[in-house]
Amino acid sequence: MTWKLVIHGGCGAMRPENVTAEQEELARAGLNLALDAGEAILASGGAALDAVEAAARALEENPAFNAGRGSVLTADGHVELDAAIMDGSDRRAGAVAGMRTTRAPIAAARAAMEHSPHVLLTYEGADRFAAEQGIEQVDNRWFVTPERQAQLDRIMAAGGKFDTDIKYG
Amino acid sequence: TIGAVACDSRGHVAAATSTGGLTAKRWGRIGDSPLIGAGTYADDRAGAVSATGLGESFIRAVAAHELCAQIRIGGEGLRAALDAVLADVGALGGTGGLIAVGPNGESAWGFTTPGMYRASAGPEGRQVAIYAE
Repeated sequence: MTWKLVIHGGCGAMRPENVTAEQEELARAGLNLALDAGEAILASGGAALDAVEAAARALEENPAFNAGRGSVLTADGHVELDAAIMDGSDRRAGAVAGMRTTRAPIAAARAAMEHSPHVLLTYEGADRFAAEQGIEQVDNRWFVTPERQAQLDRIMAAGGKFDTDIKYG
Repeated sequence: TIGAVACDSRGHVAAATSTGGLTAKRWGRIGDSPLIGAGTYADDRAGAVSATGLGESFIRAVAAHELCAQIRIGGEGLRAALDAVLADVGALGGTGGLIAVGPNGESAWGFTTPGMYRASAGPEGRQVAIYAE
């Protein structure tokens, strides 16, 4: 049996003419770092579940992508984080939604799967559960980058309709 | 939104998705990523799937589970099931992308937006891409 890892960093209106060479390079480097994290596990016979968590964590920490640090902003200027993980061997699953202070959303989703009787935990309760599980808590501003703030400012100045065209996600 | 799907050397699959949602969202809006079966799903009988795009359409299409069901019940191949689900999402008015891997190590990706940050690794090597080929 062979191993395989596939990742995405989101889709949207990116075209060669609207993505700078530097943004493209940062994204490619981030994707390769995430592959490094997952491949190290799979190539040494490790579990798919551990590999997808490791790859997702690498992407959450990378401000080039809309997850964790570098997430887009809600209309009132803060970050809300959602994540889910699922193990195909027994269809266990864990998910979190609307979190604001948990640094590693995918780790919280996995903790929900492995250390709670539930699948989906939300908002303050999800952050409280993650904190009880020892998952690092940070101020919501830690997730905010100047680029995402500028994107929100542009959308709000244009009337504030959420980003249905996925220009920024 | 970011996502990862994997098949390990024992033929087990897994999926992970994480997101900040959509810019300027309000009212506690949640998209497909944390909804098991919509933006994230994994089943050794079919495959593992992670989605990105306009979440409302992926929720209504129950996209990740539907892709697995077309394989498990419909006997579809991974590529055909992924393309069919993306077309269904489009029929519901949404655009976005999917990545998927099967328990045999087969993989596929597709997207209906101008670009998708995507990459894959296996014993045969790596691929990293952004725009439509």
